[in-house]
Amino acid sequence: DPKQGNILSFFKKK
Amino acid sequence: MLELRLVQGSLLKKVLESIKELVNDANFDCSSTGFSLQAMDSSHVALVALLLRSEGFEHYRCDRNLSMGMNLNNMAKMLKCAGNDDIITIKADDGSDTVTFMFESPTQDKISDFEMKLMDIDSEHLGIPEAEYDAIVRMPSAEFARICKDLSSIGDTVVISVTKEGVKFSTKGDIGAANIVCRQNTTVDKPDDATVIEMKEPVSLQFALRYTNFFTKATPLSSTVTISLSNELPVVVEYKIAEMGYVRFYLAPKIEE
Repeated sequence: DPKQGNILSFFKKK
Repeated sequence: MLELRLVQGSLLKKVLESIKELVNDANFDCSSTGFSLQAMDSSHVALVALLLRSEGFEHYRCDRNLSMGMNLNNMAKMLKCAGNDDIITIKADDGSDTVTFMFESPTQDKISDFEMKLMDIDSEHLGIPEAEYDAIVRMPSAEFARICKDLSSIGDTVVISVTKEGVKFSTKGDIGAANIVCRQNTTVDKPDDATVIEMKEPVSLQFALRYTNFFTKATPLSSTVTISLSNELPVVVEYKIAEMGYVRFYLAPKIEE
């Protein structure tokens, strides 16, 4: 099954 | 000193109802631009970004930038005590550990104030890059809510695919499978009833319906919803808040291992 992605892997902390 | 007077107080009530199940605690940021929030759910799968622009308030006083940590469930409890036609004013003094919500009935014959304790929340803002999306779908928000609800009775995930045929929402589960195709339809009586699809590239992404169903709690805020998709990027589900701003939900896709 596909794995759930994580927002932090797309948007970086400022 | 902070004092924000919102004549259409029901907007703030609806905003809280739309995000309180996704996010427990969040910092509301107040600046000359407006009243805003950026927060992730506890598993970091989704992010919500809210903006209520200062111009949308009847009175907007924010002497210096202020970040106020609030428990959204508690804030929603307090705002539920405001009538739908009430004017809501948010007040806080510099350095105070409380915020006050004042509710005024339209005829000014009932004035209530509710004081809520603020909390310290460690949260860092994420930089959301400006993206050119492969496909942007605008459709009636009630239709999107219906699709998410219907599909979640069959499966746990939705594949959203945009091609020149239209936008397809698909799911599979133990009992079977379902596909719902919405074609572009601009020949409607009211512009808000239209489904408009702008596609640069075909796109297909898989998402957890548990989260899209959280997002549809924002349906009362706007009669339309905009879904922006790019392959291998979080989807953006945006509900515009009339004249004032938006609630945007970002959801990380499911990724093939």
